[in-house]
Amino acid sequence: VVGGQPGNSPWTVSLRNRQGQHFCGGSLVKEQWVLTARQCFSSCHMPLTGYEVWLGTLFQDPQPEEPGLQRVPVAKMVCGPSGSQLVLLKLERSVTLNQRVALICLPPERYVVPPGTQCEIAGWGESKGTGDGTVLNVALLNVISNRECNIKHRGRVRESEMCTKGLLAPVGACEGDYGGPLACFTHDCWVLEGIIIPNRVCARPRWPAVFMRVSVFVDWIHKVMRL
Amino acid sequence: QRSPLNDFQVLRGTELQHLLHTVVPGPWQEDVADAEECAGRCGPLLDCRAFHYNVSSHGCQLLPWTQNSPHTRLQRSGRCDLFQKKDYIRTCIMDNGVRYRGTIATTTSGLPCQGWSHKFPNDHKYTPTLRNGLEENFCRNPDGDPGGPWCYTTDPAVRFQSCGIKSCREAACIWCNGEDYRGAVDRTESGRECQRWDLQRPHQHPFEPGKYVKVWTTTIAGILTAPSGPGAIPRTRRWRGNSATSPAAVGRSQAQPRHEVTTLNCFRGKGEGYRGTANTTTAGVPCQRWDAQSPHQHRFAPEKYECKDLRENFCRNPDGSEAPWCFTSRPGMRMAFCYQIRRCADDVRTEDCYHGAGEQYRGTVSKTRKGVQCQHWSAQTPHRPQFTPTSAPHSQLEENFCRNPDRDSHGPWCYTMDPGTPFDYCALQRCDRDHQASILDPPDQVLFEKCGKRVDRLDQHRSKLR
Repeated sequence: VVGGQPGNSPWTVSLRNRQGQHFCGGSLVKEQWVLTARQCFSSCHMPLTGYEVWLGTLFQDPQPEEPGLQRVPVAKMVCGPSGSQLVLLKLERSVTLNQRVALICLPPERYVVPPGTQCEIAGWGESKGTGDGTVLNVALLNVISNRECNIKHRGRVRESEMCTKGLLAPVGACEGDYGGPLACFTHDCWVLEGIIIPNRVCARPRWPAVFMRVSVFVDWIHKVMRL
Repeated sequence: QRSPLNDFQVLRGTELQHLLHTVVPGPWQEDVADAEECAGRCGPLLDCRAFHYNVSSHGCQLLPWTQNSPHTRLQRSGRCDLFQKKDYIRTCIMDNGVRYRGTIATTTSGLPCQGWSHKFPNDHKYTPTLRNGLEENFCRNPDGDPGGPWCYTTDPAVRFQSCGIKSCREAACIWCNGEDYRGAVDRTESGRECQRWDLQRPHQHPFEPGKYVKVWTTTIAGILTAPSGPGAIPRTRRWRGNSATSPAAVGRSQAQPRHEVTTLNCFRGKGEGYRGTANTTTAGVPCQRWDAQSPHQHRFAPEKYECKDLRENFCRNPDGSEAPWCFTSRPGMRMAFCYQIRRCADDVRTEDCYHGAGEQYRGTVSKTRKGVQCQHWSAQTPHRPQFTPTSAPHSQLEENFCRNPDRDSHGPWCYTMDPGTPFDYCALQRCDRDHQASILDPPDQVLFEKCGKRVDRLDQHRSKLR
């Protein structure tokens, strides 16, 4: 995250490859399910042996014996509907919820976040030297309407996507944050409204950032977890 | 100066298990110096087809079976390497195939072979022995027929017929300069046998297999003694768009990893086939030219990787990384991925269209967007359906046609015949794409489950972190 601050986001998980390297973020939507970005995986049918989800830590490189750290292998991957750029990961076992690990709410189907809502992104990705790269960084962003967003993006932003306002200073997600959450505080709950996907440039000043709109795919998420 | 190991193909870190517990492999022999000595013991024995070599105790265990034998299974092993006689593993023939010990058992016209121990429907003079290898009804060449392995057939009208097994020399091909070739050809163009890569004699060399090992390793063809270059393997003719002979089809079948079809505007898989002109990293940092050594020195010189198209400073994936990447023009950042290049949709071509969410779709498409066949709605396997023709009569769940019994907003779907994929959306697209009801208009009620709570972030934020 560029332009963020160290912070806490107990539903944000770190995806780890076979070498134990962090390569993407994810959001814990059920004890055994993580929602992340399709971009993070080379294929919907790739072998997942050795891939893990790490939770319960703020550090990018936690010590193995760090209290609260949970490492859970990924058992299965389900790719979202075409164009969703989403992937659901089923974990080999349920995680333990505690102060460091919490679920994030899913929005109602087709819910549209009101413009002006303050949200936050979180991740261990590239900070371009603006934050502490060893811990989880969080940045605040405000939602804007698709109509406003499409002015700068010349109509390319779809309804299954949503935007946040571009700030004067570079603030936003970057490489290594993909799949992480855009969480908004609504009716005293944190709700997973967006998923970080790659934009043409990271944290471009005065330029709206685009996220996948989770509410469009909530029915798919529930269906996968149910089936 | 051939080594006895030359007759064996190794699978590192692998054990061959026999699933029938009544069958016991030979004892471990600890008095051997190395795998070569094991090979020297197994090679001459007709009932030894493979051996385990214990890399820590340096012992070996002779085996009368290979991975192609019934009731056997390959298993990862932390302590064993599995060496198998090439004659039993090859799927092609060397010379006229008299040493072929594979398991092909049909003739060129598809007739099943008669068992060698059977005298009916065709009587003959051969008696199976360990020496002549006339096993079951596998194609063999006991009389040195120039046409290669053959067999008596089960068709009384056709006494015997050739099996048409390809020569190893013809069966393999390479792409470009063959740097991805992983096949089993072990002869040079002049027919000279190659040295094994894991041996340092007769020629010493710096190419240690351990440096290049993948989890499952085959013997890599040895030092090429023919000064003229990469041996006898023909280069594949350029693919001209006929899918039946598409690179993927040919390449895969001949011991060659899948050859990416090149893409320009998006990338597929790990992006090894990406040939577009994106030249910045995801973070927007300009890429360094591949033919430059500053600010970052590297070994990916374009002339050394002629198949990877390392032109200018375009994002590429020459080394099998997760996605296209480049060295950056920023001294402090050596390399970075180009994830801003979008992924190609890997859906199959859509065959029909539906209106709205497809609840009324009554077409006959029965394939998912990945091309997997749909499961019949009335079937119980491989997936136990929640929606059946009786439970959802209004949806007309016929055969295995795509339907939308649960009014899924993403369109018709089906249970799939892939055991690993319970359901998936179909090879269909929306007919009335432009008339989709907008979600941006009506306000929604907000109903949330038990979730979204956390320790008050602000306190923690203000307090100093650990």
